[in-house]
Amino acid sequence: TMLGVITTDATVTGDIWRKMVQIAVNRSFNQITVDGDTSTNDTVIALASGISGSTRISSLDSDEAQQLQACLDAVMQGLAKSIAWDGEGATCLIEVTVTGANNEMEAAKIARSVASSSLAKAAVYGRDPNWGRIACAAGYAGIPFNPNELCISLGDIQLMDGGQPLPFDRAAASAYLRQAGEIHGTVEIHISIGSGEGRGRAWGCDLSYDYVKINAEYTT
Amino acid sequence: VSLSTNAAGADFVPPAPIFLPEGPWKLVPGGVTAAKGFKAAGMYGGLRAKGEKPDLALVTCDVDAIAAGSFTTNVVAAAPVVYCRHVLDISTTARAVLINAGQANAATGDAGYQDVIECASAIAKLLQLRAEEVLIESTGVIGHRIKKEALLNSLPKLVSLLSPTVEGADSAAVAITTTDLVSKSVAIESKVGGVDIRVGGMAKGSGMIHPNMA
Repeated sequence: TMLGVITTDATVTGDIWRKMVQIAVNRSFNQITVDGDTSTNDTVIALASGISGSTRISSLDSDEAQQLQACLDAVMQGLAKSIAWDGEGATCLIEVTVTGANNEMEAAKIARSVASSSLAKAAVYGRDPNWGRIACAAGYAGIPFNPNELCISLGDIQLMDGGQPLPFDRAAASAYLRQAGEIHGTVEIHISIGSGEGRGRAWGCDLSYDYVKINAEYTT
Repeated sequence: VSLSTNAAGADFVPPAPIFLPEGPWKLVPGGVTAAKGFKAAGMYGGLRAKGEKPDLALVTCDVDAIAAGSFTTNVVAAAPVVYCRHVLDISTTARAVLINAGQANAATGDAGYQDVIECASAIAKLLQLRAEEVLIESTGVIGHRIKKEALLNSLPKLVSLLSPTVEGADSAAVAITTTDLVSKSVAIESKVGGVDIRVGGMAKGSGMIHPNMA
């Protein structure tokens, strides 16, 4: 389960605040995954006191709304990433960035599909630069794209371009994964599926033996 | 960016490194209490199955805060989720959020829903609010009712611990954790329309994580 409480002293009307919060949730908490299980209790409560005396925001299109939305997105993304970073048994955070999609929603869906893949997560834990599993998870996301435009990189190491697997330094790619695991850092997976404007991100973590151990013991 | 605060409750769980995106803001300490008008507290209320890590948190606002919520779309929604959705259907503002760890109050039927009502009414009375000004969040083992007596008996002390300080926010962030290895709390300061504003928050989560909230 994830729970969140967000507070601000900005001044905003109720209906706009509710829209802004859902937009930020879709760009943050709804883009993380640890095990694919959607809890019975997931909740984010967001409260705005208005005590800052800032301009009252009553439209999503105003500059003030864009400024507050950016702050809300940032705080929720910071918290959401820390949840994925702290996934049960995790040794590293996985950040999946998808570009070239038709729109933000489609890019986000592909990114989350890859971040959710148990096989891709296990490969990261095994320090295996397994681009095939990444390509597979992108392919079953339910978003159509031309596989001949698929590009995949792990950090700065390109593994696939124009749908063609590339010769790459396997030891270096594996070392990249190992180093991230050693410092509980971040593994970056970059995916491009075409030339559209849509880009999205998702965050997850690697799948370790400890995940099973923790959950075999934490019972109802 | 990592916040090296001496977070209250850090002897239980240290604060997480927070990876904030770049932008026209600066990191400030305080999590949910960084913004003006908010207080928080966390304490051990005897709800956890073992250990004495804080397990009860409260966040309050001095004024009627504009309220929004986003909730699981899992149809076996926990009692506090059903309760909050109802409250936010009838009200656009709120004054407090009471959060317990240990039991999720999910799959607990009518009795579990009654427990939420009683907890909201009890904290509202202590804060001199109406019950529908209080929102509730729960996390922990599914299928178990909350340890209501222990929770209700802890409320007077929880209210007395409320504080607008960083420690108040940090202790609340620890109290909402379950299998988390770190507490999650962050706040930023920026400008909206040229006026300084703050946005802060806390979160928990480590397992059963694939949110689809709406």
